[in-house]
Amino acid sequence: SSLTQVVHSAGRRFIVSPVPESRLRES
Amino acid sequence: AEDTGLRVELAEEDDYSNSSLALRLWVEDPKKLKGKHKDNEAIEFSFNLETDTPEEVAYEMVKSGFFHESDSKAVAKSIRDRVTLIKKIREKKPAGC
Repeated sequence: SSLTQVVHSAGRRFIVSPVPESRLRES
Repeated sequence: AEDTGLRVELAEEDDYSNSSLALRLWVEDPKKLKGKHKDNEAIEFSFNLETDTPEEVAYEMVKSGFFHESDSKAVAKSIRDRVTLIKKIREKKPAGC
């Protein structure tokens, strides 16, 4: 999806996506 | 996440046999981090229990610009705590159960 970004670093793949609202604790 | 402000979870069910895990890390308590970071983004990555170290993954996350150098220890600790817990659970359960 457009919200997911893939970053490669030293052969490792990081998939970045928004944290679901339900998981974000009120800070 | 209580002490580092970061939360690490399994991104996929652990089948107790594969040494490679899919983990997800995100900032749960931004006040606990020192440097710049993205608040509401989860970072999913693979972690091989036999070859990877939390410090190495944390370093790559800093290098990729997800976290500031000053937070790399907290990132490594969060990953290590979760990996240690997963290993303990695996020791209790026979593979493939």
